[in-house]
Amino acid sequence: YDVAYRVPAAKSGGRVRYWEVEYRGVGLREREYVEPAAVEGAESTSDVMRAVAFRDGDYLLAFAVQCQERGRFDLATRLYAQAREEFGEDEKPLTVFENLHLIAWVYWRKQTTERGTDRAQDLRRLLELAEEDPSLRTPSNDRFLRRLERTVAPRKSKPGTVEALIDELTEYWDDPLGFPQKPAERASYWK
Amino acid sequence: HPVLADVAKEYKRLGLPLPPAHAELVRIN
Repeated sequence: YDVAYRVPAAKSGGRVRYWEVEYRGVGLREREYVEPAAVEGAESTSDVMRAVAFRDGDYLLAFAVQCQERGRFDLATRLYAQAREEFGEDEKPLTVFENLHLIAWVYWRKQTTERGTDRAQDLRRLLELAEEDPSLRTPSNDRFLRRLERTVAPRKSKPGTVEALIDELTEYWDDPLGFPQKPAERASYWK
Repeated sequence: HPVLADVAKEYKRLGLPLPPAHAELVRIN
């Protein structure tokens, strides 16, 4: 079994959607093509614990918080204990908050390549995180921040120039599953 | 180690997402 959140359709005839905790706890990911007959209740704490037995500590930590916030306190407590056990097995165990900051770092970094997100906000979040937690100031993270700053900086390229074409590539998008996308999303590449 | 309520507070402060309030936890076989 996997565990997921079932979200009822907003209106009649709409689609029921399923969201699961992303690998390493970095947000939620929609699960597609769920067969309704394969879905069962998750009222039992031990059933859920069995379903997440092989998950990593970060996944368990994020899921524990979500259960805590949604009133599943017994499940949340068990998940949190399991997360700490997983963390304890790391060669150099980080604190719970350090793990949480890493989750946030990867989450906000991932947002920069999601469609329709506000990269200036992503940058603000990442800069704040790096400010608060100096362990995140690795050379590669710093390089990423500098590049993101240049991505969100006001564009100076003149339309029609090579520089403008390169700037437009920051909005290029290709469906990872190969489904056709809107022509505009690939126009910068073909130009 | 911090209590879970404090971890949850930090999780939200960091802008990490929660499932919709009306979502129901299920298992998928």
